Amino acid sequence: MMAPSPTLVIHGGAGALSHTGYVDVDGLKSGIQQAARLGYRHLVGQTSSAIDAVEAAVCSLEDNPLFNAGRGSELTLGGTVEMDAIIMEGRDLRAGGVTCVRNIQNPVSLARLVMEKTEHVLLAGEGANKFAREVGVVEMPPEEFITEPRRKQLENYLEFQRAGKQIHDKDRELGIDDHD
Amino acid sequence: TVGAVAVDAHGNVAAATSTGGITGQMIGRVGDSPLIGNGVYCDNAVGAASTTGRGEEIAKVTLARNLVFHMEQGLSPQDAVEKALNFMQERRGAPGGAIAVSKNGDFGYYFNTKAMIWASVQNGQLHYGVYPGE
Repeated sequence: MMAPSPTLVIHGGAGALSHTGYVDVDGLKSGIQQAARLGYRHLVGQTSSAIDAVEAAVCSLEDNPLFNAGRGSELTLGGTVEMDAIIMEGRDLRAGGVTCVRNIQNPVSLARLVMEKTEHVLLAGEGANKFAREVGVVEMPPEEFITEPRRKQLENYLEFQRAGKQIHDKDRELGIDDHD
Repeated sequence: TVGAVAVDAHGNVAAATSTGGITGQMIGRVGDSPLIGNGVYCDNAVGAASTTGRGEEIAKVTLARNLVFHMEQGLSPQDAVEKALNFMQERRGAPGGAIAVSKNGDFGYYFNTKAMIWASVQNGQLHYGVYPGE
């Protein structure tokens, strides 16, 4: 059987174009291209690795504050960031994930460590942070993940809630999709 | 939410998804993204998928596993992505988006939202788009 042509496909979310009326489409396009290039580097040559490619691409998007992951994550009702990530490889159906982490720069990389270094598939919150410390993943101040556009987005959301509006009213009036 | 799927020169597939959730979510809320079969699924015998959209609805239809199942049944990645997302739209009234790649390197992307940022790279050629038709 012929070897497949190494291929990478990535997405930056179906809701990223609706932040409080201001949309940096050029920035999003630039960010998605950069992530694609960074990921694809891991697919060329003898060391071609799909798992390395998807991790690198997602890390790039997590580091870009325009995307809803990592730095730039949307905010909870408490004004905090809670991030989730998962990674899976198809050879042995292995997978690892983390949820409700607040201060891990690249949750997808921590998810990969869950897959590779534990018997579990999903670690949450404090447990994920404890594991991160054990495997030497650097924790950052939670405030560093919070961006001004996301603060504004939460303010708008809370304002609409206070006004007794329903979610769908909010969607219509702000053009916001309540997507992950 | 962001995500990636890939197939390498050795025929291995992989998928990843990462998210910051939704604005104003309850503390402790977990959507589809970190759940196998929802935010991602992959199998070297078939291909890989990553999803985006309303997490609660994606979880209810196990979107990524559903999508890969359609590929197992012989659909192309493009047809499988469309069929899985249209099913979620029909049954849960929820739009979303997804990407998929087969073990052979065929790939697909689709969204029934207003927009989804995506990119693909194959044979060194990068393509990307935001709105339907791009």
